[in-house]
Amino acid sequence: HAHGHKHDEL
Amino acid sequence: MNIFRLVGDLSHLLAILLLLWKIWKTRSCAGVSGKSQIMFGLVYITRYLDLFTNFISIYNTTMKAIFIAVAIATIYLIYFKFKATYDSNHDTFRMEFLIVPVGGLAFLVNHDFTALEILWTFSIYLESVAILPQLFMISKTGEAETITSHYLFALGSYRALYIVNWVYRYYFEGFFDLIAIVAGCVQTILYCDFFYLYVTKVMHGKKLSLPA
Repeated sequence: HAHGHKHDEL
Repeated sequence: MNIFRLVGDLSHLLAILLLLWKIWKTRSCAGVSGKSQIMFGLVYITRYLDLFTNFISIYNTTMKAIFIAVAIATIYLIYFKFKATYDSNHDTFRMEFLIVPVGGLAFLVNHDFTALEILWTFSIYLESVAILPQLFMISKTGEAETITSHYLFALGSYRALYIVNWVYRYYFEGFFDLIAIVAGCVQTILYCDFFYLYVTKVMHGKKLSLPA
């Protein structure tokens, strides 16, 4: 996983 | 967004609103674990710090804000407004036994060693075990009120639907988040025993009580 891992789930 | 996630999120929302409504309506939080609610409050606050750094959608922002607000309102009702009805004698699970190891694990196993990411990871791990004080309380008293059972069923359904969502996302989007998946599976497993009791008792109109 790269930096700034995006969490789009709740 | 797929149907499993949407229904899962709505089930999650239903669960927390149901609990808040029950406490408000009956003016009592008897049978509700304040410790589980404090930990869920901690889960939402530490996970949704990205409200300030990362915009995903109106839906996402709204749901996060609602979860935090409802969690805080629930904690307020239990520890302040209806404190007299809080069953602290039966809510004896030690929160530090969960928070400390989970915090350590979040430091060791995470996607990215940054404050926000560690807090996100902490919240994922903590959510997976946050229901334990509530389940422990039910096992101590040997029963749960019907609305509390519905709350747990809706909460467990949300977790189970999220697993289906992850399977869907893996196949159709090539997306997977191992930390969320492993923690989510652990969390869902914790509900299995309860699901069994719910289906065999509550769905047949009986109160949830444990065999002696």
